[in-house]
Parts: sequence; C-alpha cells; structure tokens
Amino acid sequence: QVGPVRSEAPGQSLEQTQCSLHPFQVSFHQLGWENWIIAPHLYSPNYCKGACPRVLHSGLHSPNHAIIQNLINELVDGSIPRPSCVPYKYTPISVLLIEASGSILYKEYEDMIAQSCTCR
Amino acid sequence: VHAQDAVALAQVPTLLPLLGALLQEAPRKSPRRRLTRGRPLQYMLELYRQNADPHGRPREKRIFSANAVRLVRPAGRRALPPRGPWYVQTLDFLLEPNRDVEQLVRAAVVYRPHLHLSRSHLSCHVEPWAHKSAILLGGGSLGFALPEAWAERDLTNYIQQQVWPPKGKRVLHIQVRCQQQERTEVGLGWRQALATDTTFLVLYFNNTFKNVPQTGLQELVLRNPGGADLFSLARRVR
Repeated sequence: QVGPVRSEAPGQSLEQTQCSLHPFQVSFHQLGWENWIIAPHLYSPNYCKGACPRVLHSGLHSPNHAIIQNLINELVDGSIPRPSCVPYKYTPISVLLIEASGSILYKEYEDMIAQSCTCR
Repeated sequence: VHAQDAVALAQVPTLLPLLGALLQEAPRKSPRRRLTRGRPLQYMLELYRQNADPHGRPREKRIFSANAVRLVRPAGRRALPPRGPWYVQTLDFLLEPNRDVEQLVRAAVVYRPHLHLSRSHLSCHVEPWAHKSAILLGGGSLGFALPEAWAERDLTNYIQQQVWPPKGKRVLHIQVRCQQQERTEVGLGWRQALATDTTFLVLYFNNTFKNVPQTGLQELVLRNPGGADLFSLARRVR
C-alpha cells in the first residue's frame, strides 16, 4: 500500500526542487589561500541541492537502503527523513602552490569537484 | 595560543586529512615576492598548463604518471675558480621526503644548456657530484614537454639508490660545468649568470592521503568529550 503522492512546494517547479547538481564557483582569495596557491585562481566545487523524490529513478544511482528509507518515511514513520541529496561522483583539481620551504609544488587533489548527485 | 587550541590544532592532521596536508604545505607567512615570479615559476606554470585546464581540471591525456611535481631550488652553491674555458659551480639540494605519502617516480635536474653573457656565451651540462665511480643515471619515465631553452638530466635511478633517505634529510650535490664557446673575455658576469635560477631539481611523486589514518567521529567524542565540534575546529584552523 502506497500513501498519497505529496505535492511539491507551491510556486516551485519539480526541476527547481529535485535533487540536482548546482554550479558554484569560489576564488582562492575568498578562502584566504591566495598567498600560496598560484593557480588556478578560481575553484568550482559545485554542490548538490534539492529534495529526493519518492521514486528514486536509476539516474540517481541510489543504493537499496535509500529506497527502503523512502518506504519507511512513507509507510511507517514520517519522522524518519527521506534520503539526502549528496554528491555521487567527484573529479580532482590540479593546484600550483608555494610550500613553506619555498619549493613550488604541482599537485592533484582527489574528490574536489562534485560532478553528479545521488540520493542516499 | 590557548592550550586547548593547541591540542585541537595538533589533532587536525588526523581528523581532517585534507586540511592537515594543506596546513603542512602552507607557508607560515606570505611567500617572498621573488618566489612569485622568475624562471622556476615560469617553468612550473608551463608544466601546469600542459597538465590542467584553466579551471584546474587535470587533462584527460596525462603527460606524466605522477600526481605531484615539486620544484626544489638549491639550498647552497659554491663557484670554483675558472680553469681555462671551464666555469664550474656545485649546487646543494636538500631532500626531505615524506615517504609515508610520497612515492618518488621520477627525478631530474633541469638546467639551461646555453647561457648568454654580454660578450660571450657558455655551453653547460650537469652531473651528480659524488665520490662513487659508477653513477647510474636515467630510469625515469617521460616528463613533460620542456619549455624552450631548458634541458634536463634524468637522475631517477641515482636518487632512488644513493640519495633518497628512508627518514630525515639528505643533500644532493650537483655540479654544473660550463664551457666558454668563443675566445673572448667572459669577465665576472659568469658567477651571476650561473646564480640566477639556471638549475633546479624536479621531483615527480605519486602522492596520496590514503596512508593517513582517519579517526571516526565516535572515537573523537570519546577522546574529547564535549569538544567534538568539527565545525568550530575547522573555523579555528581557518
């Protein structure tokens, strides 16, 4: 038995509220790191935001647990939240920086840019 | 600094590996202006441009099989008196690896094979300065496409076998030998020409955080009751 479909918030389209990747850019100056990070000047970590749908389509790559948690929220206990919208895949970023010793370092940092989102 | 803050800062590398690594690498104060320009920086910017796009995303076709490259400047230099057409100086490079997270995959000395002075020019090459008779050079994979006017000598085997210390510091001695090309007066300018960032060491690493132990939140709460506020910890680091 499946409960009634919940309507989305008034005035907001499904696209606006559903879990999705949002572009976001920050400068290393804003982070206070411009003294030692030479390149790049801008960093685009992006972020995931939005509600997780009741039916988790395959494009969201949700694990079985998320499907069960949705069912629990709907059928058993409404105080158990729906799955959260979080990053699924990341990409690295290459940084050129000056070390404390005065050496110049090129370095790739893993998992620095959100590339897609999931509900889990 | 309050004692509590000091304790919190000491825990940062364990709790937040990324911030820990960044704190280790960040200079205590703003880098001197000379570091933010000059030939070494131009060299590394070229390396960066070949391996990452303007947004910092690594290019799909990686030029070298390493995820970190460090340019090391000489910590000391000694110029020998000229002998005939030969102008020689010895450079000392301080090696201080963190072998837990840095796996050396390639090492090379980068230098300028031709130095132009006002009335003459010198033709140069480099070699390790060691007492051992047989020095095994080479051994590294390809580096990146060198900017014009630069040359490099692969020292991967030599550094891995002779110099790379298990722990602590070691000094790599490199001799730069330059030969005068014309029978003209070189003058005193050769010392200055050799001293202005014409030779440096480039180390290629595979660098990982995976070996850094991570502490679970629960463990943190048990160890530090009432002080498990990661947010304020991160703010204090900032």
